[in-house]
Amino acid sequence: IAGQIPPYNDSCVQGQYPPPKDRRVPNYVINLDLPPEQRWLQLGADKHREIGAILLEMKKFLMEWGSGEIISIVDLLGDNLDQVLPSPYKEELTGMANASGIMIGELFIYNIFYELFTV
Amino acid sequence: CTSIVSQDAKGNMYHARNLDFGLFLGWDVKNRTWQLTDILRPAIVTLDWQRGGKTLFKSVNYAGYIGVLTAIKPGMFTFSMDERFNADGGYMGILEYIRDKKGYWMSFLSRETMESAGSYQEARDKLANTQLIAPAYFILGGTKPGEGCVITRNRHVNGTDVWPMTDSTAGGWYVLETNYDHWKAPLFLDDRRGPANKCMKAMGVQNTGFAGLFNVLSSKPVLNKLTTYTALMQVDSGTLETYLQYCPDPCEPW
Repeated sequence: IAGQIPPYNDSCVQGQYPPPKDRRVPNYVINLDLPPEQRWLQLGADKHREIGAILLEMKKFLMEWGSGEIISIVDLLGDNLDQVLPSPYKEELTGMANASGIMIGELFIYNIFYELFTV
Repeated sequence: CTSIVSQDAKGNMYHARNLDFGLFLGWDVKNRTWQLTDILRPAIVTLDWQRGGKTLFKSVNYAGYIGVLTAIKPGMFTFSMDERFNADGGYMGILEYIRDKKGYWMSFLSRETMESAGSYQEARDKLANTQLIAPAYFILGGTKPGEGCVITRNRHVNGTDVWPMTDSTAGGWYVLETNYDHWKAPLFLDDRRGPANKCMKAMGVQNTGFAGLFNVLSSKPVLNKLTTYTALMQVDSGTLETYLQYCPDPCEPW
C-alpha cells in the first residue's frame, strides 16, 4: 500500500467539474413531522443491503482490531442501550431496524462508530 | 477528511469537503482499494430534512446513519466535521458517559445543531461549548464574508479552539482543516493540508466557486483512496451537491 513518498509532487487538477452524472447520489426526504419510528422507513427498506454490508465490515474491524477495550465497551453499551441512546434517536433506530431487518444494537454501534474508532 | 470554507470575490460563502473513511479497515490487494471505503460509497445519500413541508436543512449521510457529518441550513450556515485523533479520545469518553450520562455523541450534537440553531453564531456557540464524548473538528461557515471557522474540540469544553478564517494564519479568505490541529504540523506521511493550501492559493479568491473547490478537492493527495465523496455547499442558495469520488492509481492510500 505504499503511497507516494513526500514531498508532494502531484499537481492541482483542473476541469474536473462537473463530474459525470453517475457520480451523483440519490436524495431522500426525512419528514421530521412524522413519529420518529416512521421517518426512516423508505431509506431503511431501500438501502438495507448497503447498511448490512457496512455493518459486516465494521464488525470485522471490531473483531480484528478491537481486542479487549472496544469489545468490552460495546458489551457495556449493549447492556445499557435504553440509557445511552436518547430520544428521538432510539425511536428512529427502532424504525430503521424494523424497515431494514437489522438489529437495533448493531445500528446503534454503527451510529457511534466515530467514537469507537477514536478509541 | 478535508474541509474548506471559502468566500468568493463578491463575498458569497462556499463550503466544500471530502469525506475520507476506512483507514486500516481492510485493504483489497487485487483492486488496491480500502474495503470499507468501497462499501460506503453505494450507501451515500443526500437527505432533505423537512418540517411543515419545508426544508429545514440538508445533509449527506451514509444510509443507516441518523446523525450529521455534512450539512447545510439554507440561508443560515453550513457544517462539516473532520475526525480528530487524540489520546484523550472516545474510550474514556464512552466510559464516562456510561457512568455519568453527560456529553453528546458527536453526530447527535451536530444533528441537534442543524435542527435547532438559528444562526452561524448560535451554531458556533453550541458546537464550541457542549460537552462531547470524543474529540472532533467542527468546520462551520456562515452567510457573511469572514464567517467561517474551525472549532477544535476536546471532549470537555475547556481547551476549545476557534480558528476564524480571518485569522492571519488561516487563508484570510478561506479556512481549511484536514485531521490535524492547525497550530501543529501534520504527520509527514499524511500531509493533505499543504497540497490543499497550495491548490487553494492557485485557484485564488476570484475563482472560488463549485468548480474551483471541486478541482482542489479532486487534486491528489487531497483526493486519496479513502475519499468516499465530495460535497459542495453554497449557503445563500441552499445548494448542496454531492459526488462519489474515486482515486485511480497512482494514488495515495490516505
